[in-house]
Amino acid sequence: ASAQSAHDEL
Amino acid sequence: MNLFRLCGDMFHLLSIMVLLLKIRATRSCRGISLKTQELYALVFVCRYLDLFYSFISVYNSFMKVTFLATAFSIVRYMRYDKVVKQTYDREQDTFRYVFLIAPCLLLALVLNHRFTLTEVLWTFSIYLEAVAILPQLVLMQRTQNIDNLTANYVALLGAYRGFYILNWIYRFATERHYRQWIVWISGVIQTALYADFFFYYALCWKANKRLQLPA
Repeated sequence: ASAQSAHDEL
Repeated sequence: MNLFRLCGDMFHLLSIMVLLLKIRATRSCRGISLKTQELYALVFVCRYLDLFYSFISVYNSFMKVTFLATAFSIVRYMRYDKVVKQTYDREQDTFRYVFLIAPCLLLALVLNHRFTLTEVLWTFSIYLEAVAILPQLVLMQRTQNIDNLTANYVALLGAYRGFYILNWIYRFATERHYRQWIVWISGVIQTALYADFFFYYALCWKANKRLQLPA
């Protein structure tokens, strides 16, 4: 899930 | 979520509120670039498509909907409100959309984590947000008298960027899998664009003067 980690930001 | 990110989000929200209040209270959008506002609306649409298929937290969803609604509200005032639209500096706000959108789209097609529609659009929104302030900065450079609310709006946006960088540094240090070079590079470029503005903003603030950018 490393590539997805900034997807929890706005 | 850490304190840096919360501060960043709050500054972002505050910047939008200041702009919306300025437009509503003064019935004027003088000094505000419609191009920048429309680019931000596009950024939010492309990035927050995940509202339909992923849920992270009530906070995230609430903020996403708020950002979308306020961005479209600002654009609506500037384009369609009978009084407000007359105060728009149409002749000065000449930055071409295509110069920003085309390179960002190309870059997103080439440099992304996964080649899927939503991931490419998300990446596009990251790149576009980094440069979306440019029409606003160009407009301010051309305007002789920048009113305080416009200056504060841009300063608050800059503060939001600054806190997001602190948030990334913090996450980089504390989370094992936080390796986001796309976000990092775009974020640093975006914040650097404000550096020049902040320099003059600080000078004028110290001298207690109205902000004036050199030609």
